[in-house]
Amino acid sequence: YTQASKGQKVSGMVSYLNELQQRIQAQPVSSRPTVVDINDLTSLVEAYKLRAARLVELAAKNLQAELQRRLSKEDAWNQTSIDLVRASHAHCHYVVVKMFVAKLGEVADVGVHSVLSTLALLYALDGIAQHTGDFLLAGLLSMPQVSQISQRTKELLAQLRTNAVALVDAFDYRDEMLNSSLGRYDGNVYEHMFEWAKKSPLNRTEVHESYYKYLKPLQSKL
Amino acid sequence: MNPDIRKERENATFNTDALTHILDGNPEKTRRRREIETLVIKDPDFQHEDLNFMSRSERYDAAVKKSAQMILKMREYGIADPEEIYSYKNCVQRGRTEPLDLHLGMFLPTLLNQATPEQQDAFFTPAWNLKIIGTYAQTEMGHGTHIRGLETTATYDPSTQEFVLNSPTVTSIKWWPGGLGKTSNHAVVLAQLHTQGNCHGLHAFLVPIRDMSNHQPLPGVVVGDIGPKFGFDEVDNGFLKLENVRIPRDYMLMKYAKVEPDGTYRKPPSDKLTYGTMVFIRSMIVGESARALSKACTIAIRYSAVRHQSELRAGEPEPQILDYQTQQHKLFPLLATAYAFHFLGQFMSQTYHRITGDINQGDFSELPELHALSAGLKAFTTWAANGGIEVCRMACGGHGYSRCSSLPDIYVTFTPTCTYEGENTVMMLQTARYLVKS
Repeated sequence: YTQASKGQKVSGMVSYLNELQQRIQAQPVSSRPTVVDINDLTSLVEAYKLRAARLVELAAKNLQAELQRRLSKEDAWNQTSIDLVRASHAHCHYVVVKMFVAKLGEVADVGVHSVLSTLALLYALDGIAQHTGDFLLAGLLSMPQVSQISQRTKELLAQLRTNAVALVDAFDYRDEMLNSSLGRYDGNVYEHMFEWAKKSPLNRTEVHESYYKYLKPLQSKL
Repeated sequence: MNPDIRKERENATFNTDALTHILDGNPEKTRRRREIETLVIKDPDFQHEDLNFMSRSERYDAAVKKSAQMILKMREYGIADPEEIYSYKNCVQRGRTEPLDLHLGMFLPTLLNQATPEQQDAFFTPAWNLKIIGTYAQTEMGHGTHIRGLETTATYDPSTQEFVLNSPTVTSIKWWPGGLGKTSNHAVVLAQLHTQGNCHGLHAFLVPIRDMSNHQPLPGVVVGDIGPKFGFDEVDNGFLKLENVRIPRDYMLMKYAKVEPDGTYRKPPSDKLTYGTMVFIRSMIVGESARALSKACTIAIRYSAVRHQSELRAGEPEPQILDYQTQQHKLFPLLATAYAFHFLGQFMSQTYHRITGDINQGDFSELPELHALSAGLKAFTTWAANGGIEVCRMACGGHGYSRCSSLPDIYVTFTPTCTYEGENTVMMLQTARYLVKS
């Protein structure tokens, strides 16, 4: 990217970066009204909803079009099923975001509320980033906002960094329940890994029986 | 304690216990959950070698032993609240499935919900005391989510007042039910009911499959383990072929639908009743998605706080990999997802209990939406969690590939949720049906 942004052509798999530069220059500032305020959770929930609505409408219209063209409704349904699954997915996504934001309203502890709000915002923005096309096509997002969301996501990652371990501690899994050398509460990962490995059944004898059965005879023959 | 992870905890800006209380529901639930966990973890009867170091047969054996002791200890401690049973069981089996899962989770509830009082008198107490060990045999080798397509038949013979259970084709062999292969001596079998020359669709039949005195398969019953799988090593997922096995008329579960001695069929008052069970199971799976993903996140994020690798600034010590933005971008959205799904699971559970209350009052109005929503959310959350666990595993580098990380186990134990209890794409299309319709 750095090369491309200085005008030096890049080749191979990343050659599309060369176009990126032209596209940015050529793109006029979007004048479409945007619905989403990327820092406002309520607005984000609304955006998810409108996106779901649009996809559901889209699927339904496509189904209608198929119905006009097809005699049986089963065929029409099958020929629209990709749209239908996308619509359901969008619908579920909306529900998940909505529930997360609703839960915040029940949280009294200020510190907890703050960190959960950051998580909720990250979840919502990451979802939009993963389905940008849906939001753009629905007119819920402007092109500049796509970059803003990317930038905002990076800020949220840095913001969460401080509390990352505490946030997983809150799940309160005892070591015995997690049963993981890497995820141990005390963080003594490598000591525990070594102890664990030494208990491997293959280590019950210093020399495994296969050595006497196969390797030693092999060596004597060669 | 590792100094890195100590520092992480010292820098936190909130009280983790306060958040744990929210995740559990309230402080009392946290206290009780921890109490149950301590009860189990300190119990010598539940100590055993690391399952990863055992053969499949040894793993199954260890699971049966633990299950047997778990049943006794739950009675001894008086653990009866369904949520506490679930919590205790989850601790004993460390989140793994076990051979008695379907006996406890499907067979007993089916007897409670679909047997007449007389049938309950005959079957429930022996089942409660594990004289009858049951499973729930619905899925067939060639038929899964589309239950109307099941081929097993139950044909009524008025001359002997018996049903004849039959697996007419290879594709009709029951396949997958946990505990079916080696553990159970009965099964609730879902079969197409034929009487007086008509087919009345799927009904539930209690079928003895092993002799209760010596556990040998009964005549006409071909039963066994389906062989090793991606995971679930502790469970004898089984196959069941019925070769014209006869059972008395009153072994059909008749709380709703009935067949009279002369073969006359009586319809159930409402077919919505079975939807309630499906909604319950799918709500539980949403909670499972949260749990599996939160475990994977716990492992990956704690390890990322401990592991140092590469250079951020030349010549300086290797930083914690959690300081790399790319590592944060892999893990933190998944952490947010784990929280989102946890709260969603709480919402689903509360909604299910509320609507079950309505149903008991005869108000079915919200059931269609809950049924559609639970289907979609089961698919949505299990897909996301499934992919998320794999991202967590890879985020741990090569060590994520070792069983010591527990990530492979979490993955292979969780991934069946994407296909069982309704294949996810079919679930999504069920939700779509409701959406289009609405």
